[in-house]
Amino acid sequence: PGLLEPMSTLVRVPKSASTLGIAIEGGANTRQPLPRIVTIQRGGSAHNCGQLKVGQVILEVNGISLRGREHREAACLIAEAFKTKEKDYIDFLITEFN
Amino acid sequence: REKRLTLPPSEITLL
Repeated sequence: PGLLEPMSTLVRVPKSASTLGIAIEGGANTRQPLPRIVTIQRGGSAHNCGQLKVGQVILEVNGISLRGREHREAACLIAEAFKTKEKDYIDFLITEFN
Repeated sequence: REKRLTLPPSEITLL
């Protein structure tokens, strides 16, 4: 379903550093219904990847939709995706549009 | 517009 999102881009972030290094805000039942990237920390995996930018909205994490998920649940999904040893990358489906 | 005003702001989480 994510592939049907207009203007969405799949970004694969290799786990190249010990942290992912993004801050997100938003989630279901807030003013920002899908998580938005508000900070990218220098030296983190996301920064090293070079394709994530502040202001982008995260639609999916490893194919799991974040629609309807509250902030903590979305944050947990991303944290788990970074922690798991099953993959040495995280796939983010992102959009520039809010 | 009205709906936006009534929804709370989100917390921010560093990951």
